[in-house]
Amino acid sequence: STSTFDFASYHTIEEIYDWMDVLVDDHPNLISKIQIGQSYENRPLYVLKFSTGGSNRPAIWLDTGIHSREWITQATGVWTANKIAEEYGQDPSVTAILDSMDIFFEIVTNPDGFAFTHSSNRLWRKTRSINAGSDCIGVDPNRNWDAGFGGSGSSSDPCSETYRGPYAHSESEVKAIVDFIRGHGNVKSVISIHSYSQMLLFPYGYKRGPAAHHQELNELAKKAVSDLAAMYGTKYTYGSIADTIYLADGTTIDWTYDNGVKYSFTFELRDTGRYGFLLPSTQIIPTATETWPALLDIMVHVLENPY
Amino acid sequence: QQLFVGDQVLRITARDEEQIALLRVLGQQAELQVDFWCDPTSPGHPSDLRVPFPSLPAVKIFLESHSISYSVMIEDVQELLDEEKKNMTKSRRTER
Repeated sequence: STSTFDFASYHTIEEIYDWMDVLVDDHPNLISKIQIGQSYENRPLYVLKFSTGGSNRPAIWLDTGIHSREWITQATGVWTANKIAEEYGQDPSVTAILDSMDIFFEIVTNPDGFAFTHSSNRLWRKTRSINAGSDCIGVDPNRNWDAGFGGSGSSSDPCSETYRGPYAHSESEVKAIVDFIRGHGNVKSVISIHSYSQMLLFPYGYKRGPAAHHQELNELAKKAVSDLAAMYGTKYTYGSIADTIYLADGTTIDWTYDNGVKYSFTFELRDTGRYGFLLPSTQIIPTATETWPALLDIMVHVLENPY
Repeated sequence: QQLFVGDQVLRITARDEEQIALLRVLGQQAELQVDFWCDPTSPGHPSDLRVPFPSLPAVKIFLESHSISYSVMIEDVQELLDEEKKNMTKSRRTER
């Protein structure tokens, strides 16, 4: 059972995939595992589906690990998926959410990069696709989306860590999510979890102007970061990507927002000021624990504000 | 497995837009092989830069010659990675 799994440790992709199967076995009436595509190196792109029935219900999409070296995010994803499973039937909010909506959770969103961080280069961030005409490998999967693609907030240099790729959705890891969200047609929220900087961000990154729902997203982010800080005092800033950090184009949540997913957010998890994204494993549970109330705030808001 | 022995991560705080621009120039020097973990965005916001050991002297001289303030956030990246791997092995043994 998942009770022997050490949530306070980092794991390989094989261990995480094995654990996913055990989680599904432990919760056969709530969780199933679907494959939405394959990575460049032909690894499966697995998504955990949390559903209590119905068909094509309004859905919430969560993803972690799009930047493979940010291991704290995949580890937070594992803990959070387990938390959702444990709290259904116990926590009124989680129960209400799953009685009306589905949750889709892709924990290892960049499996080739993640496997490479274990086998060869712990600091690898991008995908592992080959770039024609260059010795440099990989594309930044958070600059490859068809939302402001190719602007000044990404790089055209294949050797850059923010290389946008040869064309929008060139990366199969990105295209798989695009096709899933388009095919599902009823995704109401996308929450993409990155690290680090302690920020809760919403569109836009590719332009400075406020999104149509800026006020509502801003208020929701304010509440979420307040509840996150209440846990251990971790202070987040919040706002649109462009206003809070910098211009970044081709990002996940700009594309989802422009394609009708109103509640689109990116988390940048804790930064203790000592380790960057190399957080020691002792920080996994505190990081996941403090993020949980913020995630719940967003999911409850989505449930209570159908559109 | 690529090693990062002696690599450091510097936490840099640019004072003004001019220093931000200088940091961006630094990040584009291919021969230094530096990697911004947190990009320089605006004055007062820290940016984190991983510097391979062989490039440390050049980078620190660059920063100091332009009076760009920095501190060493990670003294030796490889030490952190070794610790991380050790903890994973220990945990795996416990799980078994």
